Amino acid sequence: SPPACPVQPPADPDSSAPGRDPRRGSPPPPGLGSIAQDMVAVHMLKLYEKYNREGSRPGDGNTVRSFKARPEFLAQKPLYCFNLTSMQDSEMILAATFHFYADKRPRHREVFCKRSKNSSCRLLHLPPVLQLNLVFQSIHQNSAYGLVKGNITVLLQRRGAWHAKDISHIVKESKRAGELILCVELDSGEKHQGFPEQVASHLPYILVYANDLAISEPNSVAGTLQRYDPFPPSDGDPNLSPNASTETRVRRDTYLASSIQNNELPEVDYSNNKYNKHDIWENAYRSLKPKASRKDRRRKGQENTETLKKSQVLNFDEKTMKKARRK
Amino acid sequence: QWNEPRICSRRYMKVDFADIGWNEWIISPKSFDAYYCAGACEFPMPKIVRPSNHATIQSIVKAVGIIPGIPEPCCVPDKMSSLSVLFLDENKNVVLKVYPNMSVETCAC
Repeated sequence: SPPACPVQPPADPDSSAPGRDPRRGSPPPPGLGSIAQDMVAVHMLKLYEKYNREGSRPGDGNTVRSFKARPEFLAQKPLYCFNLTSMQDSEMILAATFHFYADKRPRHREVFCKRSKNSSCRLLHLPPVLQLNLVFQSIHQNSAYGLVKGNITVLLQRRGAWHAKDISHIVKESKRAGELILCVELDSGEKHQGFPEQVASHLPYILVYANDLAISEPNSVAGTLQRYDPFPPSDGDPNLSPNASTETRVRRDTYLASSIQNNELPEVDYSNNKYNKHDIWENAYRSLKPKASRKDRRRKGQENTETLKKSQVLNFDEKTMKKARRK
Repeated sequence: QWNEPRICSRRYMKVDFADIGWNEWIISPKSFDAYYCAGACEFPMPKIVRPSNHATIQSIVKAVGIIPGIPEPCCVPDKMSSLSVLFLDENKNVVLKVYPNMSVETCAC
């Protein structure tokens, strides 16, 4: 097994070398809220600042995804599981790193030393290098056991610090196989007693560096950042408005054979169903219009009434004037 | 922006993600300078508006008036820059994406 230093992925532009605490740099920007307490969020912020400062170089990729660990028990073993399902098919993985925090010392030794009340106990019983086996396994739904995807042994010379390990091959293989629930067991050879008493900010995480091929496509920003559907599904809803029919609407205009005459792109089939809904931008923007508050609506209602009144008064005046003129 | 030139040029537009309701999941930036292009591409078009050859031809056709219904060329973004966005995905994981063509650098006819 390789000695101590984990591998830094080639695409990782992060300045936080393995074993260094990324929190030692500048504090996270204000307004981040509770997520700034997570090590993974702090790490992502540092990457964001770096990309902003230097821009992404060719080969760096345009996407970095982070995945927080969820502690789970599988076959009575404590595992850290990652849900990688948010990775898109269009994202070509360049590299993936597993980040984990090594405890200062194993728990059972701590307890033993407390009992012995010997101050030098800890130094005597603390081995210079901690060997840790990282057993990665993919978990299928409704299964109590996982399929081992990779076994990596690391020798850690520094404790109480963060370490990173290149797991590109494991994540690539998991994505290729469509096995996107990945769990890791951190086996130090000690008897399993449960999860170490670590704070949430010390939970392991995975960073996946990818190149999203779909990001250059039109409207890609809405694909990932627009969270609401401007066309909510309305199948089978009896309370539909008459215009909300899901059936294809019949064209009522005159059919023109030549695209030159009808101002439509010659290679686009406008009769196809897929253009009926999601490519109508006017409707999408209509949904973005801010709704008027109740107060505003009431005021608007009053205005409308006043306008109506005014127009009636004006008409009356005109009639009166006509009558007056006749007289 | 009444003092802006009538000719095609880049105009200032700052987009606040809160204004379009995306601030709940976008961590950073809160806003960015998107700019936009506006203004006329009238005949004759000066070099400053960087007209494409097609725009030059269309502008002449429009000016001559031989084909009815031909409008003036449009004032559109010519060079654009990317924007890094840090956001939370549906599983509340932090994602960093570099979106191309998010901010206008130059406009052209």
